[in-house]
Amino acid sequence: QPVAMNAFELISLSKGLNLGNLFDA
Amino acid sequence: CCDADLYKQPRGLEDPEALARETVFSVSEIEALYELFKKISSAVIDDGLINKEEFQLALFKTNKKESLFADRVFDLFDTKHNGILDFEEFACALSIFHPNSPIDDKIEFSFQLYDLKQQGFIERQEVKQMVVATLTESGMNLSDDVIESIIDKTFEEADTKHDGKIDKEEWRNLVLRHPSLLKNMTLQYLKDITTTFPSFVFHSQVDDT
Repeated sequence: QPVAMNAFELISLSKGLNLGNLFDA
Repeated sequence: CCDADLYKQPRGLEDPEALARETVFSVSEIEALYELFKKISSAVIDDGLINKEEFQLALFKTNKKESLFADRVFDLFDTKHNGILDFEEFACALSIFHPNSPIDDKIEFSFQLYDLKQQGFIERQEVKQMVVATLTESGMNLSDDVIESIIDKTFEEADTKHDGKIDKEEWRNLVLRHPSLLKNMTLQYLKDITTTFPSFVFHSQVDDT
């Protein structure tokens, strides 16, 4: 149920914020 | 017969001990992190610096992707504001993402990240822009009404001063109530950096005991 989600929780799902990907370089 | 440049340390790793003192990394971890930096910084132009294209390439494995957040993260890493990242900027910024870094540093960095216009507060329009960007990049589709209600609910909780914006104090209170909002501010990889890049030992300048 998306309405129950905090906007920042949603934003934090962005791939651009997942810096763990840098380690697969 | 002597090319002095051959004997110079690679650009950006002149003083790993000084960088270790400035960050939460040990000298060995700094040297291992430099192995990662070399990989990323040589992807397009092998100049010992990371440009935005190389940063996006490392994040998304493609340089075609436009990302509001990759841009924003890059700009925050780029503390010298010259459009490129040297190793010192890279190490200092990633230090904030280390599991051992103080939570206050993570709160501050995440606040700056979301304060797109750098006005000292996060306004509703910025939150909407970021929500829409996240949905677009992940191919999710939510109606404008649903997006607005998510933002309404968020501001009801976060904006305790009821002035239509989230200041640093309100942000701090929000993330302390919802620690999951800081989840992407901690990279477990950084704890294992010396085992991920063991080749640093071949270039190590110090005995890190």
